[in-house]
Amino acid sequence: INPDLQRERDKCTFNVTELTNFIDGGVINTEERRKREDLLLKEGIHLEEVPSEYLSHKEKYELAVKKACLLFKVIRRMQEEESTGMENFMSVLGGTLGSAILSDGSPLTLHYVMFIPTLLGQATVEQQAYWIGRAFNLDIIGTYAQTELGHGTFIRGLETTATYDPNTKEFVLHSPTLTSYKWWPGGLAHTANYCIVMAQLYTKGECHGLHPFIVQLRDEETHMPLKGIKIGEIGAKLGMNGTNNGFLGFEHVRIPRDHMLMKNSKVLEDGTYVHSLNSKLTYGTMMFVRVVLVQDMCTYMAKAVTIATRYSAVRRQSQPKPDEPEPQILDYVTQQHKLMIGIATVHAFRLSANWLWHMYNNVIAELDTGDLERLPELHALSCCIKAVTTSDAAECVERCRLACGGHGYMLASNLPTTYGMVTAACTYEGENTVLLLQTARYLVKAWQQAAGGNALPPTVSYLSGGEGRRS
Amino acid sequence: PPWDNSVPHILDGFQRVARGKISLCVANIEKRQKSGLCYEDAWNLTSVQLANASEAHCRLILLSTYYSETQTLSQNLSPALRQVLTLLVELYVVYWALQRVGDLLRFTSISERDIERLQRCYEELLARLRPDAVALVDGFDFRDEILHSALGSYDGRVYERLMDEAMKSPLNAKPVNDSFHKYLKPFMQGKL
Repeated sequence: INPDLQRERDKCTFNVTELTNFIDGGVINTEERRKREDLLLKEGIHLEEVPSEYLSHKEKYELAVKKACLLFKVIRRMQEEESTGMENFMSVLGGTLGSAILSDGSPLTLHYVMFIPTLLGQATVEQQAYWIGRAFNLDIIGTYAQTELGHGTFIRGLETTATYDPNTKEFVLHSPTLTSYKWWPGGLAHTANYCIVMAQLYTKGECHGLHPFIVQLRDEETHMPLKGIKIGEIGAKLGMNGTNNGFLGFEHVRIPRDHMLMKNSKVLEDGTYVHSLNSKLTYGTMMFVRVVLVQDMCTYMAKAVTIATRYSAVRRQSQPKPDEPEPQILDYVTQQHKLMIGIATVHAFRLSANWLWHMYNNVIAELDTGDLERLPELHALSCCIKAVTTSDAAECVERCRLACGGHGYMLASNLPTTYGMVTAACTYEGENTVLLLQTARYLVKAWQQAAGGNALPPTVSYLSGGEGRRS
Repeated sequence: PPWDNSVPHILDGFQRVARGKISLCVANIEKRQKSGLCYEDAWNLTSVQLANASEAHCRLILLSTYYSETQTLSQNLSPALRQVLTLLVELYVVYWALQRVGDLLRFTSISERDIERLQRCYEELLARLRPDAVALVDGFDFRDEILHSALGSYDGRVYERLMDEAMKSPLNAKPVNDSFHKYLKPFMQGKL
């Protein structure tokens, strides 16, 4: 151990294990996490003959697929041995461990983070019985396509159509223009063979807005794209080059009626449309992902500040007092200013993410009983918290990189790759300014409600002079 | 109310900022509508302020959640750890107060002297947290394989690891790269 770093550890005023347990949410959680890490790292999947930075774009993808498959094999074994729930999948494929092994993103992440959760949230019991098992076993690989080349957060503007044909009891999916091509979903390019597609539903000549459909993209044996499916990869990006982002277009592709996810709205055999309780239920997946994103930001920031703080304890620079050795850069107040805020921000976001996660689960449970009252509040919160946390996280990682001077520019520091992952989050699931304006729309409405003498939900009650969240 | 630099009071200040900004947005939209603009155009012209108000609302939520959750959850912790976590909350709240000092001046009774005190308080908090900096990040409990960084490894052997990583560069496989014979040498000899 570097003596400067050891000296820092010797003078610590609290028990580090107690802090770790607090962060993990209890001793048992820490033990389980460490056990998972031991198990997985013992497999050696993270080890690379040639560092992936030196591989071509195509080779990077091939390595990411190889690693993702090996990871899945281990998780399957863990599931069989422990028969635990989704935690293994989430933490290994989407969380800290996944990002360590697949540092530039995984082509299977969306399968677990969006495809399966959307099936769980928007498919009927019968549809779930058919699809969920196949998805969990990875008999099929799915992703989720909503954004289009010419359309983003404004989902009413999406152009892909799904027109019901009562004669054949099928939907016809079609991309009428280039701008209607789906653009960006992870795993879409060469990995997934199924996809949940958001399309404007037409039946009996009437448009009923955006609905989710499960569409087969590739043959399950040969992996060749099916007839009418136009599919490929979108090309190299600032970061996340292992995630296999793709584009997708449809040329009058026919799918069976029961491939529309019908938990909320339905189309009957004769083409009659049955309204959902609330059209906003369709957007549940986006809210879920925004909440998960806040948790991810905590992990990336925690990594960045760990790297920069340890480096700052080791690195010595300059000679402010004559005849004295170069001080550790951690002794410079400007350096402390860069790092300490990062550390505090991790804790602030982690606690806020947990709080938001609780709220999300409560609101979703209320929706199942037909209570939609807090849905707009959750939507407004998930929008602005996603926007502010991703933006702050990008700033934090960049500050940590600068705190490491030129060495932070090296890919070997892992800070540039981390920045690539974090800054990507500023634009997906809604670009941040757009999301802030969605929250603003809610706030203006709340203000007008308050002016009209109406009661406000807890997080905005301060607008009418209430105590707000803090009470 | 007169300003004081306590965390609850700063949070009250952030509440006033968020409320004030949203109120101004609504007033501006209404004013623009009265001048003959439709709601959509009035909204668009006010959108920079609206995004700003939304951010202020979110800051308030993040700051107050961090404060209240830490107060609740740290009750069962040892006094030493609770103390450090409380300092971090204070640091975070004071930092954002200093970052948004213009807003506080606009919407609360904060004075020049209060701001000076806040700045001093911030610097004192940094000094108090300095001895625990490394322990605080050790608490995140990242294994080296997960951190994947030459600069951040637990043992602090930064320079050795940077050199090890440098040696993995494909350009270090041979002492003389082919491009020397192909381009550089002919170029230097004027034969390219």
